[in-house]
Amino acid sequence: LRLQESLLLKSLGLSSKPSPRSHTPVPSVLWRIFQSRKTLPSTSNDPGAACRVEEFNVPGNIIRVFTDQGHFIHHGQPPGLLCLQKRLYFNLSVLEEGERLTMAQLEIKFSHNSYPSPGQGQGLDLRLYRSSRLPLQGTPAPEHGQKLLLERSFEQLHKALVFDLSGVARDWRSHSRNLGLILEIAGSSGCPGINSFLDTSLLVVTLSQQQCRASRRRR
Amino acid sequence: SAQSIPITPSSLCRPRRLYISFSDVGWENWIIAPQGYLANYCLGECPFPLTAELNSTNHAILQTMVHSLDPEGTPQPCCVPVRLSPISILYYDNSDNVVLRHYEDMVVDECGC
Repeated sequence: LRLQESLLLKSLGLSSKPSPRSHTPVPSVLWRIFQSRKTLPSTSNDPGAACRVEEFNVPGNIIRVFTDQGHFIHHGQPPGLLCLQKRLYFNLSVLEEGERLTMAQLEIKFSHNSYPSPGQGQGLDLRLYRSSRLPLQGTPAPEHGQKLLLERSFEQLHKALVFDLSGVARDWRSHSRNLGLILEIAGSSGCPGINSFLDTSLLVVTLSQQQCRASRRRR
Repeated sequence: SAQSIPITPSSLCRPRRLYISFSDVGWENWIIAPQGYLANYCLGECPFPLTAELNSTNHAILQTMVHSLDPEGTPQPCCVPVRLSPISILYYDNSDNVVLRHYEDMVVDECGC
């Protein structure tokens, strides 16, 4: 059966049978899309539906959620006004060569389940840098090795913040090496609720040229 | 003239049930969902005359006619899928990322000659 299995996996666009080490929880966004596709009546399947992600309105037939493999740069409280400084790293090397990246979305999740009353919460400032130089383990990222991608002030009113990183992710794949990102969150008057920071993940949509070529002419 | 084998409705070209169970092929460790799905396949006769519900092409009609005149020389038309559906598969990749992938043409909905 080994030959048959490898041929079938190949036709499914997989070079080999995956062997995951751990079963991480399924992100709710993927489960929701999976369930919505399952309930679609088969009569409504237009030929292109499987090659477009309607939920994000982009071409694509593969959606991956990458877990962050980075680490906090400081043990304990970072210096100065910083409440959090973390290196983020998403290993996009699993993307196959024939896949075209059409969207990459960073999600920063918080675990709080109570909200400050209006006016009482203090703002926090978020900055996201792109690393262009790897620092030594445990040392702060060198200033000149970072490029500011975005900065935003926010109050902890949302369980998650979402940022579009499609351009950066495409750049990682085509022009330069993926040396990760630096996330900084600072507070001008303390760090209210920073403990509710949960984790970050990167949702990437790609289009497999092999499987989404113009499909065979139908009768 | 009448066919040598009696044509019963069940022997006409149509989808046949085929359920693919991923655990049967040992894939349950990396496929999250579904556990399996109805892929089906096409099987059956394309006899002369071809009736409308057999989803036939003009060429198939021609071929059945020639087959009825010269059964040894020209075979019956094939019974093949004419309408298929995609499926989605949720699975873990080698880096423990969760992947949702859509595959076209994985379920046979209709067959034709």
